[in-house]
Amino acid sequence: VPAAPPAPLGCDDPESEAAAEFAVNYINGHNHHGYKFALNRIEDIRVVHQGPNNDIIFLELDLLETKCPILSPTPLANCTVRSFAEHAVEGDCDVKLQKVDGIFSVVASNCHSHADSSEDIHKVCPDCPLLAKMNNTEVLETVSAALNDYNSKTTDSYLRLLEIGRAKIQYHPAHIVVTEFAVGATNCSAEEAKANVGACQLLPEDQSNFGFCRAVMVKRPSQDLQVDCQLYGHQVPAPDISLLSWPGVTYIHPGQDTS
Amino acid sequence: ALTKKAVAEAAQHDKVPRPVGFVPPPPPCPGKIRHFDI
Repeated sequence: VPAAPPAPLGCDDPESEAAAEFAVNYINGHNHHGYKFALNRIEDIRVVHQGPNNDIIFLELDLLETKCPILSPTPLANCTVRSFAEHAVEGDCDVKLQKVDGIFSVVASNCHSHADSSEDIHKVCPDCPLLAKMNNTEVLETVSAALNDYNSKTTDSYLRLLEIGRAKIQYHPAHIVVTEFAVGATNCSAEEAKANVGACQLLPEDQSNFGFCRAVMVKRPSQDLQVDCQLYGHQVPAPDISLLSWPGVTYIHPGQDTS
Repeated sequence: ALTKKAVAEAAQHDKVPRPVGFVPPPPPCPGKIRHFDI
């Protein structure tokens, strides 16, 4: 009598969690923008047996954005998930895995991320500032002023903007713009950049040095600008930065698809 | 001849009586929420 098929996997079974962990590490390792995502819930899992020790696994994952930029060397386990009131960003991913002799590999993945709705945030926290829109001029002005301010004061290398991660604007009681953006070290010192900034290019991949900045610009009741940048130092293996060496400024909209 | 009524009665008899306080296992999916539900 043929052996009965194994019972379907539950979403909280250890094997499901192992598959989900592998999938989340793959997604973070192949994403080039924004922040790392952490697993919030395994929505569904389906296993199709291909043969002895050979399964295809279909996963539906619910992820949440963490505060760690995607290029940060911080292990995911140490990355804090952004709270609901900080305007959380959710990721929905469908991942197709293969498991052969206990070894996982990703066959395909498709993710969509989106910020939580403003209405839901304001239901819970009426005064919480919300994520600014993608091309908000106040955000772009704040980032530009903050990076210029940092480069004018640093004795290290001149930093170029890679992308704006997120930004929020509060209008009451004070008018404050808070923004986070990724930067890369260039082949110029800040002093050299003053003479010829056009010659300052991102360091080549084998010397790349990325970092992250956080800026707070108070516009009212009085003007103030605080900038804090942290460089990670050269990371080996550097991620596939071909997508990161674009010349322009991009502001990653929370709603984006990656496959 | 097997009538529908007979099958229904048989099915009744076959139904395994649930022990008192039986709690069905939680559905296998979706799984637990680790942080918060959006």
